[in-house]
Amino acid sequence: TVGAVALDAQGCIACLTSTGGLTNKLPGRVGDTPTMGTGFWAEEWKPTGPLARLWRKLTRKPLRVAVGVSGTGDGDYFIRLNAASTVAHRMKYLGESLEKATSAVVEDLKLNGGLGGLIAVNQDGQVALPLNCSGMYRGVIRTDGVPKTAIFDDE
Amino acid sequence: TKPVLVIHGGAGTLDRSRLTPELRVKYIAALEQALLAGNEVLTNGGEALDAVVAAVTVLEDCPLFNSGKGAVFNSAGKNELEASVMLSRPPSNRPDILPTRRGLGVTLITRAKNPSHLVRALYLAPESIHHAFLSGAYPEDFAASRGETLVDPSYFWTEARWREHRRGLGLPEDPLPYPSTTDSSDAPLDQLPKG
Repeated sequence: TVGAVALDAQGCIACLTSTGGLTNKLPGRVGDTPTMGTGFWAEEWKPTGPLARLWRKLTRKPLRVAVGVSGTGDGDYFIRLNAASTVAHRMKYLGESLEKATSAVVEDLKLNGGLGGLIAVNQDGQVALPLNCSGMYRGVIRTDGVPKTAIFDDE
Repeated sequence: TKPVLVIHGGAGTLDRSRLTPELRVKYIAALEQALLAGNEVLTNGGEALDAVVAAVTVLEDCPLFNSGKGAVFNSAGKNELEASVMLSRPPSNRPDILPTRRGLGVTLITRAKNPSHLVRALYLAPESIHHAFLSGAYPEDFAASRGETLVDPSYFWTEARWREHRRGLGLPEDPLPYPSTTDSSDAPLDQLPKG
């Protein structure tokens, strides 16, 4: 499986995931890659809690939160746990950071027997690339134009 | 907003002992090429949608990764591809796309050379594609009518993926159904990928 998540200069986040699926999967098997909320998710929302009200009061602008997620790994587990949208829901309803939400979902996958990883970007350009296995091909590039890549979990 | 792009290939139990220096160079080169392709879109003021398509296209065209050329086989020896796209909000230059149009997934794809191009074509055609999830031949034929490339399913065949498919089923690996066009030493680290 391959995927990408980007934040553009207009503040829009897009995620795209593409796969051949699972080796020797049964014909007709559908994985998490095309299943909305499990292997991919992007969402923008305006928080409404006390902190958001304080933010609006101080900045006179509405607080905007956005996230995009793409996943790879044991797709059937991503489906059972609605992994990708759960990242956004943890941020929205628990107020978790991008890093905490993605790590929690990846850890939950592992506890349920699923190996894999996620990549995610939020509205501030923060990124998270957690994995619960020995490796995930991954990379990030920012405005400096310098690509950074890694393969194994300790890189 | 300062643009940023992140990408991934497969994840799972990757075998360090299989990663020769030469193979590592190939993986890193492909990842960097994907990042640079997407970043070029972003640094030129392009949209996130086009950036992720540019990045994923590079990985789909690389036989090292389980997507597009190099996709794994199902138990019947066929490639069934899947792809999806989703945006946090509609593209700024497309007022015709309703905010409710969040994203789209396709599955059981067998002929689209680049499934990433297919989902973008479907996403940007909301007037006729008003569903969130499509499968089979129709989305491919629709995308082809919008100029996307369809290929014979044999395009996706690679020796490494074919051998792991046959080996996984306990079947003889030879003879190969097609002459190999890829380097047989480029056996992926993620043997029997999990998708």
